[in-house]
Amino acid sequence: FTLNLMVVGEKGLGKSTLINTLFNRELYPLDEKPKAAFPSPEKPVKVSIETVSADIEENNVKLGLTVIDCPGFGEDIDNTDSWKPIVDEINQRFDMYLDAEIKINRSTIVDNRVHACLYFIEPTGHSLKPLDIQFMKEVHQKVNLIPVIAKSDTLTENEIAEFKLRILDDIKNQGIHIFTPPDYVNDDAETKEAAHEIISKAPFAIVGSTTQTQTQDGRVVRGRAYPWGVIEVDNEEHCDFIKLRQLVIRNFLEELKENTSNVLYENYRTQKLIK
Amino acid sequence: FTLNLMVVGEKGLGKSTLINTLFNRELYPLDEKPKAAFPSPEKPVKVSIETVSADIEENNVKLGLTVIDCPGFGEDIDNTDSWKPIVDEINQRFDMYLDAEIKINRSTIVDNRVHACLYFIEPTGHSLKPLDIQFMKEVHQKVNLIPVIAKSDTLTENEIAEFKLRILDDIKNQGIHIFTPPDYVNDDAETKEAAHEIISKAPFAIVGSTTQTQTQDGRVVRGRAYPWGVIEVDNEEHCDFIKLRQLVIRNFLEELKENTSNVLYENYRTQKLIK
Ligand SMILES: Nc1nc2c(ncn2[C@@H]2O[C@H](COP(=O)(O)OP(=O)(O)O)[C@@H](O)[C@H]2O)c(=O)[nH]1
Ligand SMILES: Nc1nc2c(ncn2[C@@H]2O[C@H](COP(=O)(O)OP(=O)(O)O)[C@@H](O)[C@H]2O)c(=O)[nH]1
Repeated sequence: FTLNLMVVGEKGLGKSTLINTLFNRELYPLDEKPKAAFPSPEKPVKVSIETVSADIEENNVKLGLTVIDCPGFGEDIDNTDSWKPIVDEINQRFDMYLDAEIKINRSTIVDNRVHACLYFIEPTGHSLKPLDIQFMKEVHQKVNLIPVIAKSDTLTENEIAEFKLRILDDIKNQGIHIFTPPDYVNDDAETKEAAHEIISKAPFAIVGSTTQTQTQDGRVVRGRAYPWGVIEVDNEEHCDFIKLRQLVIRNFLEELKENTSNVLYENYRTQKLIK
Repeated sequence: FTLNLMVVGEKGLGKSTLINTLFNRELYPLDEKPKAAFPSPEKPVKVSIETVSADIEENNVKLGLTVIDCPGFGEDIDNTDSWKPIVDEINQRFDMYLDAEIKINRSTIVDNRVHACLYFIEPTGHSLKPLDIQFMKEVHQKVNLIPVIAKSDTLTENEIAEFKLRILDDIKNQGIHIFTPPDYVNDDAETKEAAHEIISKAPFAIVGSTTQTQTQDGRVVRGRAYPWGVIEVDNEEHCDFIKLRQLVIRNFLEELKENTSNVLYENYRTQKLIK
């Protein structure tokens, strides 16, 4: 099994930590970043694309994971073209597949297409920012878009509930399409129930941490220790991390890849051949 | 006593809440904002200047507080000129005073100059953003600049300590001048000690709330209740809110106004008369 997961969001929203948490290993060395001396504001910040690959084990199944990171997105004072290098990357990977399809025996093609894009929303508590909306509109027809609320331990339970409603409202008003696992008529009731459970939490309010810490009642958990308490990453009362993990690497891994292959890629191919 | 306090920072950093907390009353009706349907990203977001005035009691002394808010700052996709309307506002207030000085008996002039500017830094955990640096450089010679770490309950104690060091590093490297209460030779040791105590916490890691909530051990406090614990605004183990309040409306209110009058305004006046 392989999965190509793109991660996008402004700096400092916990993206590297979340990736490490999802796959329970330090894919991203966190202590190298951050740097104190940073480029002068007169020099524009460029968006770059970086990939990191690793083998992960999930349910005794080996998963070849590639994370496509986009440092520099939204970091500058003028972020008008921040989205372009990212859309270029998605398109290039479609083009690579297109070329390979023509030349190679299809069963041996390596699938480098972007299977899902996690978009990190800043936990302002208000609603989506113009930058969020612009980016999502540029990619939602090309990639399975999964918006998440970053660092959701910033928000109380009520604030999260209201924020989710406003985000979904913005998404609907702006005509943005986010990934929803298809409803298979043939699925048993239990599978459908699990699917609905996961979907009902979107956009997922996530918290990331690979730090083992002790709770007040003595359990050792992955979490963040504050003077007023410990937030537990794997506790569904505290955040939707478990739901996100289920969606991306367990329940809907195949759906993400099939939708990319059968719908998003086909649309791209059709558009390209028309021109 | 009067104080003109400017508040600047990106949307959703808790500015309105912090003002309400500082003065323990709902100067800003929080439930009117936020709005779900928001302007399309194609329309540029304009920075506007809004003022709110109220009488506050502090130590049985009445304080006439004016808060100068700058909604729209940093909100757009392109924030290149975000700082301009704010600097214009500072200058206009200097000009008003300049005109008044010429025409009116000085003892009856109303002082509308900006006495301090609270700049809200997003709690990324990394370092200052280009937008932060650009803004601070545009205003630090015109106003008493007091940077604060917004929503600091997002960060653990260690993260706050490291973040403060990196911010102070950036500030030093960029030649940014932040407000430091002067060290009076004649002050007694206790006053000097109090001053150092306050200064050593800069930039203040703040949390705001006007909500009364109950802690696990039964005390009722101003704070934010999470499933994993309650952060207390007035608890110096939890954040630097008390220190900020002491700086702005108790210990150094007069210093802020004197520095504005004797140094910042004089520089502005000199520059203006030279031209
Ligand atoms: N409050 C909170 N902080 C987090 C979370 N995840 C990471 N952080 C912290 O946020 C800072 C930036 O995290 P990082 O993963 O480097 O963010 P990135 O710049 O988006 O890759 C670090 O201090 C992290 O410890 C989270 O879920 N909640
Ligand atoms: N975590 C955290 N959230 C806060 C804090 N202060 C305010 N908030 C929340 O952040 C959201 C935005 O606050 P608001 O005061 O409207 O921010 P503004 O847009 O900068 O004026 C609301 O949901 C507040 O309840 C704080 O100190 N910490």
